[in-house]
Amino acid sequence: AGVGMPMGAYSPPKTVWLPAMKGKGLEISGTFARRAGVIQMEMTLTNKAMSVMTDFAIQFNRNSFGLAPAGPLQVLTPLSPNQSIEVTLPLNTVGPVMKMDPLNNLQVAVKNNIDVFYFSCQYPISMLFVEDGKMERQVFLATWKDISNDNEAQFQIKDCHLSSDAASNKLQGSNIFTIAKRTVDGQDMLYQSTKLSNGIWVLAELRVQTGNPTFTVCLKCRAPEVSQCVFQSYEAVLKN
Amino acid sequence: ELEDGLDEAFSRLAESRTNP
Repeated sequence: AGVGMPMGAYSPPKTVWLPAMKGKGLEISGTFARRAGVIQMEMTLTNKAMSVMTDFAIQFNRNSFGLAPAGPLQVLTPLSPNQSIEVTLPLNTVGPVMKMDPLNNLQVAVKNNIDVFYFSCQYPISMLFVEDGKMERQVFLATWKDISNDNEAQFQIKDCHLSSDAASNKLQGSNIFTIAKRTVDGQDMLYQSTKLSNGIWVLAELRVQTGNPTFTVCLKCRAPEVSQCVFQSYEAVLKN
Repeated sequence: ELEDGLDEAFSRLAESRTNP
């Protein structure tokens, strides 16, 4: 990104979701990304079997946020032994919903000409942070006041060597928006909001003290079960 | 005036959170 350009949303490195041992020679590694508002599952399919693989298809089990493939898995040519291909599957969030444990767990079935294989993976909840998640200042103040203290969760992020402005810019790249910043007793307090694809708002206070690499994040949400996942995204975004 | 009020409200919020 150039000067003044927003950084892209954080996307974790690919990990192996289906080892070849469990996929009769099919290995799948993958990650999730949000690019220009589109959630994508990015996978590498590798044929470690001795015969050609064809007829790929994918299905998701119902999940917490209704993630579903927005189209078929596009593997247009047969996958030869020792061959790898990169596949990008656009997702939407209008599929069937069922609360998962952990909340961001996704159960996937992939078939080819050999068999059907099942695996679970976890997506960073930041994939679901929408581009219009900047709350009006007045609404933020009223909502912050309105949400009970019981729905506030506090977390710490250690070893974070960023200024509050750098942190704010990084978070904005993942659709976590800073609404106000105040400095009290040498501590920067950033008030931030983010909105999930299903309309859940998360309000945050990020505390950054110059020279102290430990940040404190306080999250307030009417659905406090999302706070742990949102915190994990804060940590991943700020540390990558 | 509204903007001034909101600025002030955020300052009060930050203050109250730091020194409850």
